[in-house]
Amino acid sequence: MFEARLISSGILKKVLDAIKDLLNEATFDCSDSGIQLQAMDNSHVSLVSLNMRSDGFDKYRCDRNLSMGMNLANMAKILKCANNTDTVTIKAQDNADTVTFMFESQNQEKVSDYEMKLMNLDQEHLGIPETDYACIVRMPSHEFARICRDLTQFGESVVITCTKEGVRFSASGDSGSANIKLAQTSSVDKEEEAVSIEMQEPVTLTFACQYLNSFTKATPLSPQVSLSMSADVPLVVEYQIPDLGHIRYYLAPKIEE
Amino acid sequence: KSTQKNILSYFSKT
Repeated sequence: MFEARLISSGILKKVLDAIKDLLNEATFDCSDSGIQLQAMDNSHVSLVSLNMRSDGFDKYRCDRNLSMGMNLANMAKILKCANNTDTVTIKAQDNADTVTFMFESQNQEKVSDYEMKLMNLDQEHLGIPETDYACIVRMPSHEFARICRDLTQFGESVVITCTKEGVRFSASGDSGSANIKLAQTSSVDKEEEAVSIEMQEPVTLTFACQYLNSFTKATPLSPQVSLSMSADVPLVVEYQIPDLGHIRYYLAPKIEE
Repeated sequence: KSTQKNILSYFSKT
């Protein structure tokens, strides 16, 4: 028996919004420690890794490890039927071929449940090596989203250059070029508005705008985002989900031939 | 001209 309850469906909607741009379907691996998901996008350029800890749920029970393959468009249809303030409970029997989403209104006067067929998906787990990154940039998530959106207009790729002075995002194309430089903040009223840079050595890497923009669909999950970079390895874009876990996106760089 | 790398060239299947 598997049962996981979240006080607000809003958070699950945000999690789904953060992955459904990149993935059509995905396997949710449920265990005692929580719900994990790891999946590559169709073109095998990026990897999504989601972790929702069991202690982040209002109620969590998982008697046996369970892998639930879900069609994310169908899951989105179901979540659309919930109000953000509704409680959501995800339920499945051991070895079941369906999962049930139950929504309860705050006053408990409306209870709805939706059953969805599960899919058998080919599980391809990738081993992600531990890496000491040359640069880790932390910045407000809305700022990162804004930069990606703005630069997409000027080119297909963004060049990210990180030095101890700051981080620069550049794009260029037929119409011209664009450069955005962020310096480390010296003092901020709110911690989430800070830009900070941890640098071992400077890095310059090129990434496809399209994927960066998809990653920023996670912006509503977290006020801050971190970008971890080293030469010639995938970028890690990480959003901490308060009191629940994290979502990480890995993106393979573009390499000059 | 830059080439998009594949994520599988960095992470191996387990």
